[in-house]
Amino acid sequence: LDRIARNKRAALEKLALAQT
Amino acid sequence: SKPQTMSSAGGGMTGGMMTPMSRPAMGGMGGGGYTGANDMAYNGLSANQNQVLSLIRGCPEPQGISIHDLRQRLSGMSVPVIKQAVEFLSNEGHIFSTIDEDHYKSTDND
Repeated sequence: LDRIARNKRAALEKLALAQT
Repeated sequence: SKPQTMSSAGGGMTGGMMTPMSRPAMGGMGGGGYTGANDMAYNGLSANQNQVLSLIRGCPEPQGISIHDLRQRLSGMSVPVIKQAVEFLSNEGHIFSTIDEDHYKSTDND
């Protein structure tokens, strides 16, 4: 389930980006 | 008799340099009329998106919640609407797909 971790990281980055 | 040289250095009329000091005041925030509790209330999300997000947040399973489950709990919301909300939330980074494009989990799981 590497995919989940990868997607999560990507999502967290997006979130951080969106909140700036 | 005196020469009376009037050094007339007058005429200090610096030409009509009317520098217009008027700028179109561009306010800092990008026109977000956040006027409180309308449809777009909490974090810039619509009501549908918020419902979907809170359901996804409320799902404890590691693989997340499926669109199908969302649909069942959000009776009254159609699948396309749910998918649209999910897609938006995913683009914003609030949620992400887990085992496949049908299962979603939230990032801010607190």
